[in-house]
Amino acid sequence: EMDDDLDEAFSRLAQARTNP
Amino acid sequence: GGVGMPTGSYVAPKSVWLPAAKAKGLEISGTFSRRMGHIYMELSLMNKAMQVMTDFAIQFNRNSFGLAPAAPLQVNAPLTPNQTIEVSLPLNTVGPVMKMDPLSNLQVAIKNNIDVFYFSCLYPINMLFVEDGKMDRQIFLATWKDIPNENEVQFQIKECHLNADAVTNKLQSNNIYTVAKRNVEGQDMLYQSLKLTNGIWVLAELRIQPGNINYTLSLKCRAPEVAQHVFGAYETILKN
Repeated sequence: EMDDDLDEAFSRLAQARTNP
Repeated sequence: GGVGMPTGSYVAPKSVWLPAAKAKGLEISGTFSRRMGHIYMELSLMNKAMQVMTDFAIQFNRNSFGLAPAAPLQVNAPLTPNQTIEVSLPLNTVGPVMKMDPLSNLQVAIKNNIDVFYFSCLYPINMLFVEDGKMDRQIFLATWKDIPNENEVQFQIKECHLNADAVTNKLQSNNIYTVAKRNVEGQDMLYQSLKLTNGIWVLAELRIQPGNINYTLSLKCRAPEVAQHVFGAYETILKN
């Protein structure tokens, strides 16, 4: 479950960096 | 190109560090390598004088990362005129530290039976990327947030034709580790980490856009002065 959270956190980071 | 093995870390070709004219006939060329977690100064000593050379020894001035010889310089037989020998000098990073300008400048003294000679060389910072430089993913995310935006430095790696997987493999052979990879709107975002021998971590985001041969490298580090050198290492590794 923590792994899923981390996966999600990296997706959010990449998304935020692409569309600040 | 260099002489690095396909799966090993990149080793630049040797260059002349001390011309014979400045050292009474002793010519020194060299480079640095990292093999199995150990750093080496790879030296060629050439005798361009008319007399035999013996009694070699080497010493480093204090430097930014505490590089120091881990063993005496091993030149077992006298070096006769026109003879060249190759010596691999093991180094460690527990010597005295003093920040140099440029950061990777190394001042070396070498002696033989004729005299003592001095020269300077620059070591590639990737020699200092340690094998356990893959940061835990949770710590990466926390550290990325924690390092202020002012510490982020962006660079363009121009004219690179590798795909994300090839980039990941090539960098990993040089102890730059991909912690996470995401694809957003067609572009690959690689989150990477590396650690220097002195414990300094560098976090990276490498952005590869489809159809664009220029990659964007963003570096975050608590010691921003290393960023320029880390960028240089990325360029060297990806283009060789």
